Amino acid sequence: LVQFRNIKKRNADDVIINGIEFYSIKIDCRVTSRFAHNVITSRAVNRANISKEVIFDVDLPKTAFITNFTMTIDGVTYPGNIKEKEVAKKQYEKAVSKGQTAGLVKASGRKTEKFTVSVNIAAASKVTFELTYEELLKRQFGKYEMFIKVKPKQLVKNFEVQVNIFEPQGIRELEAEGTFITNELSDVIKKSFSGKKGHVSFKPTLNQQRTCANCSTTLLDGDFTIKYDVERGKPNDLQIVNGYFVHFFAPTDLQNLPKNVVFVIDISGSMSGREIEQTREALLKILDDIKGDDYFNFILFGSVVYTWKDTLVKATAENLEEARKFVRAIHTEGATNLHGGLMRGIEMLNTAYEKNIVPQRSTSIIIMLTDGQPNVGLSDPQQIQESVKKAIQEKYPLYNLGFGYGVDYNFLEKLALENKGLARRIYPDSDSAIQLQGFYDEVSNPMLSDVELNYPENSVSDLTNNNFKHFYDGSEIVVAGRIVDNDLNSLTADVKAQGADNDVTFIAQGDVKEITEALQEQEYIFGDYTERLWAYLTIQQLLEKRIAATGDEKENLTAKALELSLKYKFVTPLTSMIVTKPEDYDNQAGLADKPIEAEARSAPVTHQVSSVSSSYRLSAPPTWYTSVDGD
Amino acid sequence: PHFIISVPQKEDALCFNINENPGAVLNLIKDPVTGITVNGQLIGARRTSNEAKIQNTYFGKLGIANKHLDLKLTVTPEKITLQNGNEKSVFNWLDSINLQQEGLTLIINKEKNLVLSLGGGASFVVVLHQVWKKHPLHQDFLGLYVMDSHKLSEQTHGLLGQFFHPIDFNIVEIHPGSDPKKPDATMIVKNNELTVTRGWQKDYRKDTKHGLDIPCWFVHNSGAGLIDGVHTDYIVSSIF
Repeated sequence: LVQFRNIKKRNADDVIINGIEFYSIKIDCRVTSRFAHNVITSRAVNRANISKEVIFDVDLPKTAFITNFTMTIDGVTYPGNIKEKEVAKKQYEKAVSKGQTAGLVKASGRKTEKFTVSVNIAAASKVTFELTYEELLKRQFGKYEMFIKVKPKQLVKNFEVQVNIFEPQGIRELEAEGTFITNELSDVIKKSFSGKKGHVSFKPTLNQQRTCANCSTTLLDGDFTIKYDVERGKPNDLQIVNGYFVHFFAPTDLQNLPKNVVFVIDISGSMSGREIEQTREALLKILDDIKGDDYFNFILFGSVVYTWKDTLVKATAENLEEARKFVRAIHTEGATNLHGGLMRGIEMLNTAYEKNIVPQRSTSIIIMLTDGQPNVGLSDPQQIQESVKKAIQEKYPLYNLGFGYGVDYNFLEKLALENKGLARRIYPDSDSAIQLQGFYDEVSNPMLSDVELNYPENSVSDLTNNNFKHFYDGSEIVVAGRIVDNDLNSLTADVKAQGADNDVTFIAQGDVKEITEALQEQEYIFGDYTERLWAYLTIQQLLEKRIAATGDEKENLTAKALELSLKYKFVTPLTSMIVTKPEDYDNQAGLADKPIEAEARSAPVTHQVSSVSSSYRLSAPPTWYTSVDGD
Repeated sequence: PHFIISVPQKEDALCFNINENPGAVLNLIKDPVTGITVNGQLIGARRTSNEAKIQNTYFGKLGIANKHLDLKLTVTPEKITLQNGNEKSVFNWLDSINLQQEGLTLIINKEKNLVLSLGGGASFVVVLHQVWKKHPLHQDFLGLYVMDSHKLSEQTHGLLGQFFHPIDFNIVEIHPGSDPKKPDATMIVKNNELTVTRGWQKDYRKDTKHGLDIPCWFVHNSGAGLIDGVHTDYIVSSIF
């Protein structure tokens, strides 16, 4: 989202508002093997005869890491500096000397966070803002999706979006659409793909941007989405470039694994009203999607724990009909016995396997929906985590859906991550039921379970996660690592998993020479993407593991993630970017942080100042020699 | 390349980097008494990465000579050439060699390092750093470690050689730096007050892949204020 606000009345010339003209906005996206490198550049000039404030306002995906920002005023560049969070804050506080100030990046929506910088510039001065961010596009429902929010607040002489995609596997399909696209604008989107390359451009003229023929308001306001997929001739694709490898695994033509789903639903008093109505609505839709081979059950918890059936039942037409009646009758009562509900679900799944109620070769998941904090039964979060982890023993992934903002999202996230699942916030809005159903769709088609991707031990190091509880239809497993075998000519990966009928093995081989050469030819697209992809994925997984870790383990994970964030210049929850502005015109420094979901609010994120530790361990070197070397 | 200067009497170390263009030959050791000279030629990346603003350099060739013994050893990541008077021997890093001659011991540990001892004096360890052969940017390079350096004469000079005899320094005013793990301080050395940063440099003698962290006080600006003169004073015209 690119948005420019200018206060006060409009100038007669409709591209100049309050003296400021944004004469160019360019959104340049380069995607290489799912790794997207995006640069947003906007140029403005102060046409007034006094100094004016110019605001640069961008919404970027939550999954992205900012990597760079620069502001150039009359040829002088003011770069953003990425530092460890506490150090950055200290420096920032020193720079502004005015106590707490809201950060430059705020959680702004379900999928986005907002980056805002404002600067005062002199009359006739020009300013160029350039923001760079990177993200690994995730495959969901058979497609990679990249979205760009477009929202200039005024007409822009040169507005363009350019997307270049390079996929070594070949591009199978490419779609581009915008929520603001009218019939007139639909021809402005140019889309083409052939072989490994895809291109999308959108460059409306001034007149095409107008809401009506003589209007000076812009109709560019909404999501611009690009979706694509690659050729799936092989289940594996192993790419080795510049000493790093990335392995994409997404087999097709597999049979669905039969699954057993336990829904653990919070019916405490706080769910009254719209929440419980939307829960009912979502569950009814989910019941329509449950496959005949699946087993399921509902567990409701208020102060007391209720179950629909004593055991898991097969999704026969009769059972589904009975379930619908049960769901329609769900009503709220009491407080929140979350632990009781979860334990009942786990026991039910254990019993189902022990008594052969469900097929031995089936996979099970627990989906919990709650809007509150536990206050009946075991209510200490730490104790609940320990108890649940002990009971699940990594057998069933636990997915936690946190309804609304009052929920203890930190706790739910820890609980899910410790048990091979994930947490998702459900936003209390008119489409909550669709959000719930959407989440179910993501996890409702497991094709493989206990997926293990193995590589020759002596050839690779610094592997990202290579064990996955499930592979879901339409998704993709990504593993990256570093090559340590200096003589490596090809890399072989061995993938083992449990399928619907038997255990399956896939072998993937990547030839170093061919791939390296092929990609060097394409370096203009994005040369060191494999290394940055590896760093991005490693940081993301370290941060995720850190959520559930404690003590020394947490410290080690934090240190590793911080080291990589600084090395690769990513703004992550551990780092901040200080934007130093020119000293004239009361400009102050700004601080860009990465908001985390557990803190997600519509209000701005504020910063606490904490001091830098002043004690250091000055350990001595172990041996005595004088040397010269390199690292 | 990074230089680590051990200061045993302080149980500490000093370090600095020298950034000079690929191709430059730096004099590392020159001892007029024993006749030993060690020079090193710098290499950089095969080609500059698009985003790299500063190119790191490493040693791609080391020349160790003893004028009195008429002995020259040239080491590159590809081969090791020993010129003993008129006799020339060429080894490669795939060899495991233990060569003992009068006043000379040369041990090559296959694909890892070589140890050269000259008479009863100092010995030199040259470490081979191999990078992934198909890496488009980086190439193999060398490290040099000097043991028993006190056995060289007091007149020894050069970028490394000038530190073979006791150097005194004092660290005062330790304070937080820009990195919370690396405090800054003021170092008083050779009548200069330098801002230094506590950091680590790697010793790769035992583990050429990962190295061992050696804590040290890092002197900025190519060792300015710590080394005699400036680093460009040590550029020489050839490896011997």
